[in-house]
Amino acid sequence: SRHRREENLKEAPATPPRNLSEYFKQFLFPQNECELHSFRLSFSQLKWDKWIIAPHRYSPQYCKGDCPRVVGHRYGSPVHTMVQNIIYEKLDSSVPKPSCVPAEYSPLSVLTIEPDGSIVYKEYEDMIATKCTCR
Amino acid sequence: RSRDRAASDKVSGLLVAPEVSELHPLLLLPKGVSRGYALLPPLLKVLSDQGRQSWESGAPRLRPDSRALRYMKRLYKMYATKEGIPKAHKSHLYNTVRLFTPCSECQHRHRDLSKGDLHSVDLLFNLDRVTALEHLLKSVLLYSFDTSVPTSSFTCTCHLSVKEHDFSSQVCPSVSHSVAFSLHFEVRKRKWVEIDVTSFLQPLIATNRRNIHMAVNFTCLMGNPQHNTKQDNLIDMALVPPSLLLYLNDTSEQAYHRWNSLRHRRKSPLRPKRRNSPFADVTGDKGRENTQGKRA
Repeated sequence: SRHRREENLKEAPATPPRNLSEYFKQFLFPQNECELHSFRLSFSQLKWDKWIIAPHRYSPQYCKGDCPRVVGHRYGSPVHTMVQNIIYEKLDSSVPKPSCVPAEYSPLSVLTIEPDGSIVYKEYEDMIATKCTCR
Repeated sequence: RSRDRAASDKVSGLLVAPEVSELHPLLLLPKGVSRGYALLPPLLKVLSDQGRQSWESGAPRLRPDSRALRYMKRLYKMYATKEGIPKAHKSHLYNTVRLFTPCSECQHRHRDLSKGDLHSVDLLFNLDRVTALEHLLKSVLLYSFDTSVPTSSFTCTCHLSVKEHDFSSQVCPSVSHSVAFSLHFEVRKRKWVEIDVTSFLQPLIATNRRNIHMAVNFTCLMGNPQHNTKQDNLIDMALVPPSLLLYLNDTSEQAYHRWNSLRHRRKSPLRPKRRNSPFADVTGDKGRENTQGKRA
């Protein structure tokens, strides 16, 4: 690999990167980094507004993006995530890379009409993603 | 296999909010859990193979009483933010409130002014929607007033009795237990009066009674009875038959448990316990936790 580097140097003399930490960041954090994205739906889109009285709109949010190779605590990932990365890169690429998934949620209060005409207010757990992680 | 059972993209036809039995067995929830979850069956329905029908959950639903609906919308605003997040300051443990209106055919009024028996109603409440994991904390009879007489205060005596269907005598149900109480309250064009009947109904609901049959006899006098006893102070209380409010604590996994969220914050997954990772030197994760931790 030293031989190849010398070849490259002859062709395009390297211009020293303006800022080393910026230069290294590309290896640590991918462009399309795993993060929380907003998504807002209204129950009328699902035609459920006849029996879901409140809320009218709901933002479940979602996680999307690439997980970096060295995940560490930035994403609250367990050690297993790094092990899975190593398996994917070194041992068996059929094992999937870690995915960007929700790590924490918040609840949602919903007011609905039951089939018998009674009305129920209920607080549901884990309805809105609030943080993402790589797992 | 789960990969072949992906939901079909194009969904058409009518999605009828299913009774639990229609669902694919893999999607069924533990017995007695799913029936009370208005949200879950349609979610499962859309994601299951049978989701070919349209998304509109057009299950035949009886229209709720408009007054009751107004009350529950007010309750929703008190308990949840605009985005629907449960407000943090709630101190009580219930995460479910159910409102039942009495089934209509059981109401008959007899007005016998001489005995002041102005408003006696036989009420039958069907509590089928209450699930096994919803535990009763409080029950309230909710009255709404349409007082034509603008007045500042009422004193009402209420006689509440629960009727048991004594199957040996089909003629008329015997009265199992009853209670009488009077209440004095200020009415500033207030629309609602909540009468706590928890101790009264607890024995019935605790035994998972599906139907509650009670007679409520309500007589209201204007002002304070100590000062005036004239009969004409009886108020023509256009009392709408009361609804029954049940404040419940749902212990299932789908329901939000406020007391858990405090404990949960202490051991949040995003701050994994600092374990000596056996791979620290390999993955280069040694000691860089401070900067990363802050950013996380």
